[in-house]
Amino acid sequence: GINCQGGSRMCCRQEFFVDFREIGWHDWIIQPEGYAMNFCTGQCPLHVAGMPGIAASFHTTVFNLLKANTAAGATGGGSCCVPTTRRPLSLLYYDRDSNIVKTDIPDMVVETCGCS
Amino acid sequence: TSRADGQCLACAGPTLDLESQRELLLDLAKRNILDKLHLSQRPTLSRPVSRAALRTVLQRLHGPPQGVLPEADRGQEYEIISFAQTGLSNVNQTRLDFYFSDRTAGGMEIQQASLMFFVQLPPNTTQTMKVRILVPGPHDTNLTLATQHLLEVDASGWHQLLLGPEAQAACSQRHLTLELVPEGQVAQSSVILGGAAHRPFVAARVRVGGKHRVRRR
Repeated sequence: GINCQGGSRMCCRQEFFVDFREIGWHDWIIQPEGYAMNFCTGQCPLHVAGMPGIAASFHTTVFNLLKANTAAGATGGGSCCVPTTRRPLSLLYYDRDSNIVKTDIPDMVVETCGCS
Repeated sequence: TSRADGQCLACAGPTLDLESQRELLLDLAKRNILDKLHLSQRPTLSRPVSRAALRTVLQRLHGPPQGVLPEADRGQEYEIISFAQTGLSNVNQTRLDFYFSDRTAGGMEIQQASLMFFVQLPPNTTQTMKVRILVPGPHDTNLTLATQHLLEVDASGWHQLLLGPEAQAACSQRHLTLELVPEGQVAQSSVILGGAAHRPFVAARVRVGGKHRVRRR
């Protein structure tokens, strides 16, 4: 995956840290103090649809279709910059009965982004 | 969230100014956490937990058993530490009440539950401790004895008792009542501590939302 740097306009991963103290949740969330949520942003022009990484074969297919159908005839649907891999977040918090709860919440941290 | 012209935000690039985008992302993060914890809003703490009790507990919390591969539709797993609310007690017995919030309407499946309590004993003595599991009678009338365990306590310190299916069922019903009854002549001088750093607690491993596997015969 690609991290957003400078004026990059192509699909990339933008780092974004959520500080639980900043959102006033540090009293009920014991650990961690925050987490890197991150998000995907940027353009996905048709010639990079289905890229990068594991979708290479899919990307080749899309590319061949584009060549066969010429860009003008391509559907207007477009390709979106979306998460392609995500990690769980391990959380230790108080529930409303003041019990201490530990759990791993799946798919909370965006690791890499790609074009659908 | 798509815009008026139907374009998905992820495709059309950032159209918001940075501050509004930040607000949107923080709101998204909050909603994401509450949704995945099956909470409609953030909890308001009813009874603060002392740092001493928290420190004691953190030493006992451990991750999921190593090498356990996440199966599909395994549902979400929680480790819950519930501190005792000390009920009616006298010199001969200590009553402990534990409350568990229900995680979702689908209910929760207790995988394992154990009681942790701290006993102060005179030196070189042993103590037999009876642990009674009490459950509400029919139509929620007064509590009746579901089962009991005998535990040999041979030194001061923390002691653990693995709780059986009756206690686990009571945890699933969100309220567990235990009675600790010291037996024998040492009973008068042994003390079950309940101070800040020695509050008894139940540690439960819970699964929510896993599809119940139908066992094929």
